[in-house]
Amino acid sequence: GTPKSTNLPETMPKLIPMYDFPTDECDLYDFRVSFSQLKLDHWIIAPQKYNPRYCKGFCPRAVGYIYGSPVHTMVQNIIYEKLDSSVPRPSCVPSEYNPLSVLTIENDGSIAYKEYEEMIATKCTCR
Amino acid sequence: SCYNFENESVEPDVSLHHGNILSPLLKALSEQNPWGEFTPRAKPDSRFVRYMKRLYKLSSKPDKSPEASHLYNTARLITPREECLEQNREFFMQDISYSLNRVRSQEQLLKSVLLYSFDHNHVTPFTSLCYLDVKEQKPSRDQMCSHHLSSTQQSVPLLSFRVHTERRVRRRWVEVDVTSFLHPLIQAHKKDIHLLINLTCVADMVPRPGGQVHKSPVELTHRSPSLLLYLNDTSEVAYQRRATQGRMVDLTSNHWDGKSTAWESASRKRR
Repeated sequence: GTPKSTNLPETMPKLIPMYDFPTDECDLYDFRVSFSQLKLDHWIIAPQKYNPRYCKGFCPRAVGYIYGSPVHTMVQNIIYEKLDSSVPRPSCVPSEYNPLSVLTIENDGSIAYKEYEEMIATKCTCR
Repeated sequence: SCYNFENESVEPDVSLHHGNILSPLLKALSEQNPWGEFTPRAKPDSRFVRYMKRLYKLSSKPDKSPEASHLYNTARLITPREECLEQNREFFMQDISYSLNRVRSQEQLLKSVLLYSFDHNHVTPFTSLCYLDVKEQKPSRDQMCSHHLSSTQQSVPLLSFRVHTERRVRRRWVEVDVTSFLHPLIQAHKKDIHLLINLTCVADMVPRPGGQVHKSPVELTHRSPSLLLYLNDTSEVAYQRRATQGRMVDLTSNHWDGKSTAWESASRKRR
């Protein structure tokens, strides 16, 4: 569960120093599971493992540039801090995904290759 | 468009519970014991499992090589269900049926091939020229195999391809493109298709005076072809390649044995 500290958008100028220590700010985490663990390996013959990843952490006040968050995220932060703390802070959620390809044996014995949409989180954002 | 489950035995309350975005994968992941009742009735031949694992590796690589650039997000390998063999000196006739039950209505056909695996034990390199004649066969109600040798009129132009065998590679896979022939059958959402397939292979040698053509041993060692369908699943749960990604359909190359087995129509070859 160590955060991948390289989760910075490519558009970020290189001037900003990299995080050199783990923080509890919004970040992407691994979550590896094997299909045999899920008792699905007689159906899914490839891949053997699946890492959907997930986002976790709090959203700092200045969330705009670093996480590519929409402007509204700052507005929600201001509402939380200045106007009504029952309105939740912006949340750390996935913003981009990769598909997952699987090879399965169908119950009539045929073999199917399939690509499923949005099965692996690749980036996090605050919103 | 929603994922159409007409072929699935999904319990209605489950799909409602997840708002009908349930792909077969999510269904399996989200239910406590969905796989309890799943026992494949027929186990596919390990050769075909290996073949599809190679397809999987090539197709799912994040940094796809240009050869493997493709637009399909689904591929189905369907092994023959019923088979009748008839053979005499001239013909090797197969009456084969395939079940298309698993092909969903949202899966649009991009390419369909008959997948042959030729096994050989030649010591010297050998090239065979094979002619394939395919036509749809109306299933005869009363008997599984009805005799066809007398009815040999052709339904599609003869497909021809070469099979080059050498000692190093004992098994040669050949994908024979039958897209134009099968497209109307698949588009009609037929659940079963019956094909009459006649494959004749001759040794690809320079004709000698007297024109004697030798029957190639390759024909005798091939097995019934499986049907490989390359499909584009248009349902929401399937990964949709964006046109902007600039990936074009390049399904004509046969990327298994490094050589493209493009079929040649007999007329073009004559030309």
